[in-house]
Amino acid sequence: MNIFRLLGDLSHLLAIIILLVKIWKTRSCAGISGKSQILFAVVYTSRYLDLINAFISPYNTIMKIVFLAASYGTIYLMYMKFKATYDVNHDTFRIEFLIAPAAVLALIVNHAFEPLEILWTFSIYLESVAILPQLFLVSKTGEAESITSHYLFMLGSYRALYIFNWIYRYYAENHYDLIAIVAGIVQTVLYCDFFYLYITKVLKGKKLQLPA
Amino acid sequence: GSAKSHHDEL
Repeated sequence: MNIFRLLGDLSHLLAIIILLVKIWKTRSCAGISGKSQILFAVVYTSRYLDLINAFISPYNTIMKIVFLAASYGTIYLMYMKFKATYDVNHDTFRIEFLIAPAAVLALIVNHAFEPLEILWTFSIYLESVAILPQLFLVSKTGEAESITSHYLFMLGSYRALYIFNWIYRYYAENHYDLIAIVAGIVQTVLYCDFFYLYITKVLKGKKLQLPA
Repeated sequence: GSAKSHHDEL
């Protein structure tokens, strides 16, 4: 564990909490993509199946359980409790176009052709593009509430911090995982345009509005 | 990187 990884995990946790609290407090999930939330639930489920056969540390186990619970909790709030506020007409990204290629790629490019390993690889590939329905929703409506922007910023920071973690681990531990690194870089790049808008607009107190 | 070591990250 190094500082970059810890900060990355905390950003990730904060993003998830921001989203849950926002939906709960406003009693609304307007502006949030349920498709992205479904993809994240698929990501955590396929990656954290190792909860049953691998123990790393109490920290690791607790975080995995929290991510899984928060993810399914968000889906419950969006698709059950506050379903009436869900922006279904704008949330039209076809997630099968992300799931199918991630699955095929995981079968071809992996560390070992074993069920849990392929599921882990699939989760890494799918996570790298799981935010696309959310970014698509923001681009369709042309704006995002500032709290949604904070959520996206924390979620993007998490993977960016993980890149620093991987650089650190490469030099300090001689550890690296090319699958995670390449997918993590793709994931971070997808946020770059958003980071720019966040820094130039949201941090100056303006609403995140896309140019017409 | 070995095949198993990535399981220590989240």
